[in-house]
Amino acid sequence: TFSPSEGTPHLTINHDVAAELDSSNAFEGPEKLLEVWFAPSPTSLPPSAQPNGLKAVSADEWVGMLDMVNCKILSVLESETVDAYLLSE
Amino acid sequence: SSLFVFPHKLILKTCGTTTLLLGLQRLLHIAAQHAGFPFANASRATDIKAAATPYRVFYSRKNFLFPDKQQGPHRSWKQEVKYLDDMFEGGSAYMVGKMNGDHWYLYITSPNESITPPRTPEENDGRGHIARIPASILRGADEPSDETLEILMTDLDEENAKQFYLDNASALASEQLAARAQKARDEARQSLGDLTNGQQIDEDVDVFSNGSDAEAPEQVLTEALTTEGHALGTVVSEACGLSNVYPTSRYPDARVDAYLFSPCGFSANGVVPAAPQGNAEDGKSSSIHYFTVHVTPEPNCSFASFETNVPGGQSGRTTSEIIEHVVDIFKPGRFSVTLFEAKGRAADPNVANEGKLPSTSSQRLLAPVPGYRRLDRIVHDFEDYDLVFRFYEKE
Repeated sequence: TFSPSEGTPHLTINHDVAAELDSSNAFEGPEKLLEVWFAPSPTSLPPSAQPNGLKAVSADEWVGMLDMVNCKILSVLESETVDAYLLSE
Repeated sequence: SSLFVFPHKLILKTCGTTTLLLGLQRLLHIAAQHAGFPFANASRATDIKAAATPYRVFYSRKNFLFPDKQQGPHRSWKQEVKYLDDMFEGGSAYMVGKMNGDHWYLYITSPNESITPPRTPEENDGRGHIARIPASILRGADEPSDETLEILMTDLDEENAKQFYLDNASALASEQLAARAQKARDEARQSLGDLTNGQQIDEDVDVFSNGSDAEAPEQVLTEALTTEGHALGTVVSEACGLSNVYPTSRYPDARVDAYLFSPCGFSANGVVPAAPQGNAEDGKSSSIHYFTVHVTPEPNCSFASFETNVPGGQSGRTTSEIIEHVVDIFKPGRFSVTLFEAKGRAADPNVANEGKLPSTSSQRLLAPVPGYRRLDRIVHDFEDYDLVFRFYEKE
């Protein structure tokens, strides 16, 4: 039996969005890239921050922000130090 | 589009007509209310106006292709810069590359040291000399280096780009399923043949493959595997060679999440735990990096991007190897490479390098890319980062 180790990234698919997506009207590939740092490193978070920093924020909170961007979450690849969200558009 | 959430930073990369910057205010509020970062503009984090104060901000993009179709502040670089300037103090905006050709824009703020003051901005080296300590050292000796490699490719080979269309991927998935089913039947026949000493067993095998009870679920499964975006994304990721950019032979715990859009288009995120180091106590490393790929294959606006913060070299693949591999997957007519790297000991400003390139970043991109000629080579020496921009065209 295969049992993944604790550090193995874990994938969750949002079937509600992924199943009905149509990108017929998408037209331009080049992306905009935003990187916002709230501390210099994961080990130097300010005392007021959650121990896990931004990773403590639930996916539901990001949904609201992503609505303003016009993106939906298709799936999430979770790992120990980074959560990777694959988005529509 | 993709979102990467680390404990201390967030990376959001969005395509098409998305309105990325319109989500910025909400992002800062979430960081204050739900992650507990220090905030301004309000007395309580729950106040909707509360916005976390960033340590630093980067915003970048390739030059616009269809600015009139963009929305919000994204119709011009000037509007985007104004939007960012209204939110942050001390930002600097740059254009890198040919103004009348392919170029790249960058907005960057200086580190906000009031959030996490530097350990010591200057230290005595013991011989009476004051040495300024590089930012990467100030962050802590245990911090990994920070670098981001981005490859932006346009004018993709039209025939090659067909693999990023749903019809082609579905056909490929069907072929793969048929081959697997045939192999399973052959193995079943072989096993039953062994059990029955070679007697005719085709009817028994058909019970598994063509029986009326098993037919419906098999068809449902086949349809799902040949139409569902994630399933097809995985097929395309393996077929085009993306899954081998960071191969499991060198990065055993790497994982790719890919999606093929309908009728075309492809996105993938990869999470890449560091290659095991020989001197690591348990043979593992706690650092986990990412890569992300987005493809628009239509001939009139074909584009592909690859971005990663997996450190080049060390025990993994070199930066040049990665560039060559990625370019070979998409076969673009033109592409740019940007390598953004935090300065470390190699780029200590006290080390005499007058008249030379400011860091090893540029040297790591010196290797030619087969089949392409380099047209531009620009180096920016920022306060604590080096930026190398290169632009290539097919020979």
